[in-house]
Amino acid sequence: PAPPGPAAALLQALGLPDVPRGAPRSRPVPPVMWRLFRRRDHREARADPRRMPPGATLLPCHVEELGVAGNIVRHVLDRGAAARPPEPSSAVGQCPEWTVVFDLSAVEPAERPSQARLELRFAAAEATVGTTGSWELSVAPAGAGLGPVGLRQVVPTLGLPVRAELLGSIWARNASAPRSLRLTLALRHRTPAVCARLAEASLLLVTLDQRLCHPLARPRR
Amino acid sequence: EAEPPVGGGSVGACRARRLYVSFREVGWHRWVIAPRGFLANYCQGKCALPAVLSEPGGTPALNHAVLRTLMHAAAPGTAGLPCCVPARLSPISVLFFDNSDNVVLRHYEDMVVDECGCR
Repeated sequence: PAPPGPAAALLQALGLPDVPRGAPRSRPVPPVMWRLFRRRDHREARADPRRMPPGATLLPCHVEELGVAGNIVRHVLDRGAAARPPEPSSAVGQCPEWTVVFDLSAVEPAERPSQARLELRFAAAEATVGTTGSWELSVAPAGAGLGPVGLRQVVPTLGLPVRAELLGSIWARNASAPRSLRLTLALRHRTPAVCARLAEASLLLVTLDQRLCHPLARPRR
Repeated sequence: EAEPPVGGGSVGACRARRLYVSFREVGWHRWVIAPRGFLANYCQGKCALPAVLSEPGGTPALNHAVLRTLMHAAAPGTAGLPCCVPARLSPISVLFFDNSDNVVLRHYEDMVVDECGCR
């Protein structure tokens, strides 16, 4: 139930339609979000001259570390993980395709996306241990099929997270956020039947709510 | 926690006073990851002469405020004294969990009072 009186008004002003119910048990805070917070937090940034030299000011409504405009950053976990069937063994000869689902219902229509970065972690299946050479990642809107539509990206190694920018390919730049983003992924190696396993998928979404940003005020003469 | 507002005539000149907002006090600590609170501060103080001319290095007073103070000194029954309000503000960023279990970093302008002035 919405809190009474002034708390509701303040939450509304903070862009929170209802009181968040609290920290989900199984949700650690991703390091990238801590890093962005410490960079944005004025006291922390001021405390560390390496991050913000004295006299420098943080641009309002700009995410320095990502180099894009924005005043809201969300780290969204894949909802499809729970429903994904166990990976078929690669003996089947055909590497699996995965469907990932991101719930974006919390994004308001007034927010303009400035970055939608897909982040994937793969686990090399036993058959691929020691496999050299690069892989190819394909991403497409679910249901569109992994044909010419969508995004293809070379993945040199499975040891690091794989990042793919969706804005401009899967997601039109000036389109507002859908309520839910469903994608089909596939990761292929040039050696047939060499497959990997999708361990985790997340989306780092940066949006700009212009209503909450001051125009860059010129310093007083 | 706030610097106790000073009552009566000895309120002193217009300036920023300490006000710390603890998210635990407002019951938000379960979903706000960081910070635990922040110094919001508030403005209080008289805007009569000479305070309205603001301390050296402070925010220059507006001519209108000085004019009103002079008028008030000459004819107290006319327009009241100028108000002691925020003259420079800073933003804060808040890291929290939303109801979709997303980790969200939001940047809020004008949350901390750095300087006050007579307006």
